[in-house]
Amino acid sequence: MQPFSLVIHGGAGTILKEDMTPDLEIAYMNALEDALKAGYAVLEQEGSATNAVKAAIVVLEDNLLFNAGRGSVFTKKGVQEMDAAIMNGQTLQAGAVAGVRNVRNPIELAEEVMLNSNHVFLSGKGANDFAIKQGIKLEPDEYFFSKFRYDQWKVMRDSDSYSLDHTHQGLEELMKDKKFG
Amino acid sequence: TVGAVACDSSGNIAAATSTGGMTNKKYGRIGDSPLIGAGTYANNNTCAISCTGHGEPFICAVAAHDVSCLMEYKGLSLQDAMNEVVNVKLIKIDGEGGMIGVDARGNAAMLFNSAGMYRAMRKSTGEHEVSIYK
Repeated sequence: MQPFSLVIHGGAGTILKEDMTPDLEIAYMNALEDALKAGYAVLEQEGSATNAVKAAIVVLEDNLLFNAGRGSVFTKKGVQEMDAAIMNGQTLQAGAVAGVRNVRNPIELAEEVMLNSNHVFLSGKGANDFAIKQGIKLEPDEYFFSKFRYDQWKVMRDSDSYSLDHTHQGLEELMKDKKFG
Repeated sequence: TVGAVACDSSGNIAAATSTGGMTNKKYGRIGDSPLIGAGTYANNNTCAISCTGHGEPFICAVAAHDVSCLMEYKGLSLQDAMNEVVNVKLIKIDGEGGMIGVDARGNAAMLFNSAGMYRAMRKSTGEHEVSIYK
């Protein structure tokens, strides 16, 4: 058995310590640790790298703090449209989806594209149709709603501006007064 | 945006990325995350990469695949190849953000040119890190 490893990321950007509350920082650190544990457990049980990255991503998608899955940002139209991709370095197989709505875990849909379609990249309504055909779990719009993402969007919805996850009008500023255990 | 890269005990590697995109995006805009080679890439001969940041420059730089090319054709290590893309190539085109990577020997790296990046890594050799800021 050779050494194995797992690395994960959330967003990158203007994340400043002085803008972060201690509770929020702990919440982020715990969320990262949870995702790391989920993926690393797969590797410890001699599972595949592909399953390990999927397991870690699912935990991050389910966490409201990160801009993916639940907690995704709002588009100009006030909805969530999500993208995901997965690639297996052994086989060079890849699967990706873009602009999907109501899919609980877009990474699982990307994997379905990789394994069970003759394609690499599906988008929009067609990707959603494929999700339904493959039995991928869907959620109503309310599942994806988060107050801080809504407030973040409200600031710029009447403009042509757009912003990254953690840059300007960022999550940290909007969540300063929120409590996380 | 969230991402993960892994090297398993058989020496196989994989990459995955998932995102809600940018706040207030329109016209069906997509970034680098779902584009194979731009935001996500894996090849056992070189590396597995997942990117996060300002998608458009990452697309133009073909960032993830560029790391693989630097390793394959120029013989750079994972760390050096990622540094070349994140801190030289992307900086030149105002590409703010970062990336994580592993190679098939279990080496791992986390690089970014922004003020911070939510990130974590764990290796079977004992290394374990969870960080946010530079």
